[in-house]
Amino acid sequence: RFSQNFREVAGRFLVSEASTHLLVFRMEQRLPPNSELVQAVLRLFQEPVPKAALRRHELLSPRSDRARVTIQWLHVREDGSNRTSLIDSRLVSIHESGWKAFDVTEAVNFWQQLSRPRQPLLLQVWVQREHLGPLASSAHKLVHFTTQGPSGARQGEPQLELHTLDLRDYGAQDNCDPEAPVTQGTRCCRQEMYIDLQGMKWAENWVLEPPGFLAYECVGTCQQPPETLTFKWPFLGPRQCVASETTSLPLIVSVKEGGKARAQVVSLPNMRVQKCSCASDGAPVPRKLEP
Amino acid sequence: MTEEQILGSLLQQLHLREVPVLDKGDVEELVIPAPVRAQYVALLKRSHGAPSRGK
Repeated sequence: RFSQNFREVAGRFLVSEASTHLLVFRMEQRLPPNSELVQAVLRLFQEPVPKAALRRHELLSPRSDRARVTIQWLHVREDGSNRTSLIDSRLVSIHESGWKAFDVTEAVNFWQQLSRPRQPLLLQVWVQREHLGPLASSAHKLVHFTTQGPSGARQGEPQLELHTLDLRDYGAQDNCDPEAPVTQGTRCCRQEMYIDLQGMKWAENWVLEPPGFLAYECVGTCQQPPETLTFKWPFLGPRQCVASETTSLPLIVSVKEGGKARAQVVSLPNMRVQKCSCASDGAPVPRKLEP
Repeated sequence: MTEEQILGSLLQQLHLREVPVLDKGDVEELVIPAPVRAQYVALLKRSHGAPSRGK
């Protein structure tokens, strides 16, 4: 504050008065083995606001009848520190009530990256003013969701819906059967494909090692998800057989310096297919969990 | 994987714009030093792919 180098930065502390509650979902056996998570939906039951409270609110703040609801994933790390990640956020009106759906797929993706034994899925629900500032209303104080009860059987209890695809039907095989020809009916698999470097004119006297390599390629088709799923997610393209994991290819090449040739190692990224998968064009790529 | 992709990736990794001109005479006496070969084998293992078919 008294440093000569920095102009004093004036600010205002705006009271947000967010109300939060923590949801805990036990996830053991919730995700079938060998399945792909398509979407996780958190359903919260917004309780109706008593009419008298609505009338009082309208008298005090006729301009704003909405509140912002934000869902964060809470990660309790081994060292006991907490980290939160924003998962979904939207405005809800105090005039509405009933089930509200939030997309928490990313939170479950993060949870799946935790090392075992995994903690339950912890979701923080924040209900805040629609916007901060002196004119903001206090509509957020009228937004209440039914919270989790101890027994888990309460009417309007928060629900976590997991939509998955069974990869035995919708996934890829490993390596193709070398004896079987690839046809329209072949399920997505990794097929051997040998690249003969010695046969390439430009590699002559340049690439010393290897003379060739197994690059593999992904061939075959993928089963498309049921209509109900594609109807719900129109942005998803058809599931296609793609290289989901690749690896690099090291080479030894000759490099000419000062009129003399010497050998040098160089590594070409993504040259070999490690794994093939069925994936939809447009599907969100799960964010990596930061350490 | 096409021939162009492999060549393009190699030129990119070596920061070259075109294939270098090397003739047989340049590489005839060239012996791959042990450290270079060891580095190559280590990279090959790390990329844990199927071992490429050697000579």
